[in-house]
Amino acid sequence: MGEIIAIASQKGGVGKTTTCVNLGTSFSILEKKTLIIDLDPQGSIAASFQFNNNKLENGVFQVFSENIPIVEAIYSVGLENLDVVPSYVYGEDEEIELFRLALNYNKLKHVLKPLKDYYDYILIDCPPSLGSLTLNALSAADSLLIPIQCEYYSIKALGKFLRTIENVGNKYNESLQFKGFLITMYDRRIKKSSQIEAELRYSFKNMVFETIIPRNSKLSEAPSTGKPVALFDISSIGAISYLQLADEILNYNKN
Amino acid sequence: MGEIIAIASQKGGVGKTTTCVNLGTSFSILEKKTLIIDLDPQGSIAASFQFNNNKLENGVFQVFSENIPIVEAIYSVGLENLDVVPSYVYGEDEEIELFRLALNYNKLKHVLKPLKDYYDYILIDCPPSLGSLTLNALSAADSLLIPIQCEYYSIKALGKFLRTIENVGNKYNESLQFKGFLITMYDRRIKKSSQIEAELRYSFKNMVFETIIPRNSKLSEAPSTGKPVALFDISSIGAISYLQLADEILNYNKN
Ligand SMILES: Nc1ncnc2c1ncn2[C@@H]1O[C@H](COP(=O)(O)OP(=O)(O)OP(=O)(O)O)[C@@H](O)[C@H]1O
Ligand SMILES: Nc1ncnc2c1ncn2[C@@H]1O[C@H](COP(=O)(O)OP(=O)(O)OP(=O)(O)O)[C@@H](O)[C@H]1O
Ligand SMILES: [Mg+2]
Ligand SMILES: [Mg+2]
Repeated sequence: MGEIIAIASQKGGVGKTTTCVNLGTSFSILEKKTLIIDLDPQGSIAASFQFNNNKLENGVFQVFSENIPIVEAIYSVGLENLDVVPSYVYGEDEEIELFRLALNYNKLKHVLKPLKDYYDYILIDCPPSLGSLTLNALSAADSLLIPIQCEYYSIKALGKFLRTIENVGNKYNESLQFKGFLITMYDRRIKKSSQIEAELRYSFKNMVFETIIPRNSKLSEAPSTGKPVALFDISSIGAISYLQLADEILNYNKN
Repeated sequence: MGEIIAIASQKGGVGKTTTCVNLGTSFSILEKKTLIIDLDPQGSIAASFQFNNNKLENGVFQVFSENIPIVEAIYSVGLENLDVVPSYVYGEDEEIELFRLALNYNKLKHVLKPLKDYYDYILIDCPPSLGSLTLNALSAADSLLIPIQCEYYSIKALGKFLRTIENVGNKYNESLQFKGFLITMYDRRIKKSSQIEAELRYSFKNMVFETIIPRNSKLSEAPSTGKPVALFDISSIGAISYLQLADEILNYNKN
């Protein structure tokens, strides 16, 4: 039975998409059948694998608006154990429409249920908001991973986000587990970063992943080549740290 | 007559809030009466000036939901020529409610109109989306400033965003001018960044500001002290570059 992990944060630019793409790829390298769902209208997941839009016909938008079966929106990306469902939201009218359709918070849960028998992991890339799409992801998910930068705005946004998770958990998804906080774009040279990391580990104890993702330019360059970082430069610290994260999650699940 | 500038981008984490806070402060140092409006439910503008929520009673949410006069949501931040309207969105229910209320795209335009006689500049901090709040900002604004990082996801998101601006311009706000692209968090050491910068200046010519905001840790540290960077460390490259940006905008407006 596969596990659905929502990768979410109201704060923008903390590495949600980068984590989805590279944790998903790492799971597939470790022979876990993995699906990535792009719930963010920005559509960065498809951009990471360089689909040209002519190849795509369906995505999350069509599943929500035309009720097409989700399997018709699943695309292979050339990696044996990795598939992707793009968001495929054309413009602002569709974005507003998708927001409205997603006010049925259980929609995604029903759509993904049958896929749990086929995939080991289903990762959901969320938009940077507390809107109806993120609430859909939190209702559908078995567990939640929150990427976080060691910077003031990212930490400050946490309180409200954790309150929302508790509310959604109580109302729509009692079995939602917390997978952990993932520290991303970590820069050892900035004194403040190690102070914030220490504070996070002190307040949240083992809710913070051991694995830290360092700031690494290979991670921001890889998507422009249409490849996840493990295929772009397997020896980079970016690729290694996401493989370590996948390993940490798989070991945790075993025990 | 004051100018309303929307600071917007669908991409998250590109420096919208940092630009609002520090461009706003720079305008006020150059003796322009300035107001910052926080249209992002994350509420990072209030967090930048360390309002404790008990001091605040109203914000954008109350203006939209209870129709309180906007002047009752304006707060001073201790700088002579700078005021702030916080977003004051408590949780996910209010965020959904605000999205719905903002489907009247002309709401903010009517609310801000009388303030243009009092302020020289009104800056609107937008959420990272193409939703109803950003459309409200684009209808209300005289001009638009788009912060952009020299990274693939940020550039890739541009096409769709520019299409939306054209649509909103035609439908709701024919007089919307484009102020420019502002390159933020620029890191000269990353080879790819200068390639992307050159490409941006080649494709968009003088639509890209001369001023570039470099990556500077003082900019990310300042908000944790409750001060804009100019008050936190006036000699930092972060403070200087935002003053240069304000100067570039003021000189452009003169000619
Ligand atoms: N560890 C890292 N090192 C260097 N750059 C990174 C790293 N992680 C992400 N990036 C870059 O930082 C930017 C933000 O990351 P990303 O787009 O994945 O965040 P996000 O949370 O998905 O953003 P949004 O809120 O817009 O959806 C991107 O340009 C990405 O390439
Ligand atoms: N020039 C800079 N140098 C260093 N850090 C910066 C710079 N500009 C912004 N930052 C930091 O980068 C992060 C993202 O910036 P900011 O929050 O202003 O972006 P945003 O576009 O408003 O994000 P969101 O999409 O979540 O609203 C913040 O932690 C901020 O402190
Ligand atoms: Mg993303
Ligand atoms: Mg912001």
